[in-house]
Amino acid sequence: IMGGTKAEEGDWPWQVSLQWSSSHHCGGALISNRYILSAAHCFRSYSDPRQWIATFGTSTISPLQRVGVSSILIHDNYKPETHENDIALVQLDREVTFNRYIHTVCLPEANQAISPGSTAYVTGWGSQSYSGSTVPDLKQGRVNIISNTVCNAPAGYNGAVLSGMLCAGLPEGGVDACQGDSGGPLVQEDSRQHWFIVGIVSWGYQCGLPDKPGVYTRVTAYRDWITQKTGI
Amino acid sequence: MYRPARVTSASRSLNPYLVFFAVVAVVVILAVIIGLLVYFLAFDQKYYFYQSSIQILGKQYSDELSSPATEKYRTLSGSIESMITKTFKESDLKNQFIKAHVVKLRQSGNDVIADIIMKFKFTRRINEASMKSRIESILHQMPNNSEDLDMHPTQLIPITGQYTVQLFTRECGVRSDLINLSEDR
Repeated sequence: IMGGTKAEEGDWPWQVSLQWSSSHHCGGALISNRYILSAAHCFRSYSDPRQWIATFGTSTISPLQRVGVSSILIHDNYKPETHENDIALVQLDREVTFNRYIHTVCLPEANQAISPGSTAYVTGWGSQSYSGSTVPDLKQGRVNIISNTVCNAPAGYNGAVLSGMLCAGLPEGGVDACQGDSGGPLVQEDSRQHWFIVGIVSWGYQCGLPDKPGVYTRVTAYRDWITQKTGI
Repeated sequence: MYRPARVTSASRSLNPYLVFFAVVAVVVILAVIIGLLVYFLAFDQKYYFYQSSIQILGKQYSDELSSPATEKYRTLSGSIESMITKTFKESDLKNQFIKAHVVKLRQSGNDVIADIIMKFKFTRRINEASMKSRIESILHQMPNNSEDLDMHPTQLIPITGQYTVQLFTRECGVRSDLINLSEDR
């Protein structure tokens, strides 16, 4: 995360580090005691579930729990060229034990409104500058939802942001997801202090540049797909 | 035997400074003891959590009430929480009541049962049994049939902070400020 701050244990209890051969590769979000939501592009060249583990807690070096992966479900219509349908489900090989520091994030309804200008948080162990290296302690970044219209301005992504995608960042840049944050959650709080995952870190032009916010998979657009695959 | 006429003897009057310091020392010690007693008896407060199940008569259960993500769940939970808050804020426990939160809506026959957690702040020396019955009686005073909610408390259980965490972490999307039922700012 660029321009973020250190997260404390229990701040984002649904945050998962997905590790390939025991080194952090992508983020993910715990949506049930067996399923993690992440991004399809994380698994493009890394598709063997036996090489993956999921860890919980704010430190990737000394995690609170480690769980193996039994299967990886990538969206059938994932298109790397256009980043369309950049969503995947990871099934764990056993149930996760919930406690104060590890439990699920809520999934939004398909029709849940995500208002431009509203506050959201993106979290991860990604680099803190473009082309930097991942970090061992979880970071959090406070961003604002940016409408697709604004995001697609010629100075922005000029139409590359499609309806299944969501932009978030700051107009002046500076706070953004970065390399290694992919697959991680963009979350918002509702009126009863419950937190919902509204985006999955997907792509963007470098990190934290003005007019080039982070682009996320819009989870509400895939709510039925998630139910169809997991029953949640 | 000679007895000298004048024998010098130690003076019998105490040193006034010594007396002054002794009095001050005793007063300070007494003040500290009384202060500690007052603090521990009156001001040392602790949080208490209670779980209650409230039957909502005449409210049809549906799948929409199974997840906190739906507007219907938010609206019904919000109404129940504000009703409970209003009832306690108008009672003699208004200064002790902190917050109530619906942690689950479930079906019971033709009605809905709302599992709620309530947080209070009492001094450590309360009589827990009498406080429990006090809270129960206030819950039973909740107005029925207002805002088309017909609410009937069915049970009240004192629970530990640890069990509160367990109840909350079964829900999705909760962070420590909700788990602690932190006071609204």
